[in-house]
Amino acid sequence: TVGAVALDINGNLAAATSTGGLTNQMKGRVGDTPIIGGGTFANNEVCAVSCTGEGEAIMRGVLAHEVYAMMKYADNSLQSATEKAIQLHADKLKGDRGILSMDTTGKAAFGFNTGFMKRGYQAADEEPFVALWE
Amino acid sequence: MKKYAIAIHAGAETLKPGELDKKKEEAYRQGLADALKEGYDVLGKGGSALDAVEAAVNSMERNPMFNAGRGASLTQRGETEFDAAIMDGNTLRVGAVGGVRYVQHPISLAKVILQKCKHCLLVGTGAEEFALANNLPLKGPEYFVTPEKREAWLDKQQEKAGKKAMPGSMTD
Repeated sequence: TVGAVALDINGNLAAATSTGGLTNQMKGRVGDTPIIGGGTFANNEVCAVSCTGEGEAIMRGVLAHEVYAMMKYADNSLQSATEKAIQLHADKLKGDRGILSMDTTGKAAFGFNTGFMKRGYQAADEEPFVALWE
Repeated sequence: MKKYAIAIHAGAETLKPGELDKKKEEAYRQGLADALKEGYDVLGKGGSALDAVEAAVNSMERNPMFNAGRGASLTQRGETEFDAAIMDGNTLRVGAVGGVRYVQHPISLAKVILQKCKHCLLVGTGAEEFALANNLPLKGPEYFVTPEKREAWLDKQQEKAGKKAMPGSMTD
């Protein structure tokens, strides 16, 4: 799965996610990616979110929308909401998870429970940042 | 307030340093840098966040290193099936596709659905017909399946067959 979140010069946020799904998945299986609020979500007032990992857990946890809701209704910061969403229902919803999010100031947060997430970030007039484990 | 910014991911998996060969690690880093640049350049020219995230994801869909578009994981049947979604934080409009097989850039089809379709999510042949109606490029299965993914899939099948054929495994 791959994804991107962005803030443009007009202050608009957007999120995009695209995936080849799980190796050996059943024919016809659809994961979290196209489920709005599950693997992909964006709202100019709060944040944009793109998820990756075990789709069934992300869908059942509605994780992309949870990041938004924890910021909007529970006053969490982007990083805190993203990290909490990674841990949400961990007893019931097993599996790898990665969440990428961006807030209205162009700050990004990465949450993941796998120790490895392919990711990158670049803000206006700054150097690009690419990371795997670090 | 940042003037503009973009962030990308290409999947999270359980992998420890040292479990990845140097060449593959380099290819991952290069693929991420390429995608970041595609999206950042759109923003730098005053482009929309929507166009920027599409450009970044397009780059990763073209890159066989990543599990999207070309180089995607294979299903039980040894085929590729794609899902994608894009959402505009300003209008809350959405475009999403599920279970498409021949669309070269699933995220671009999702964006056309966001822009032109009264529905949010189209799946299967309906989504593919919408791609045809909007002149989006479709590709045969051989475009999407890379040798290493084919190899990994075959190994998996043999492993499964091995389990079945193992002596004693037939006992009820």
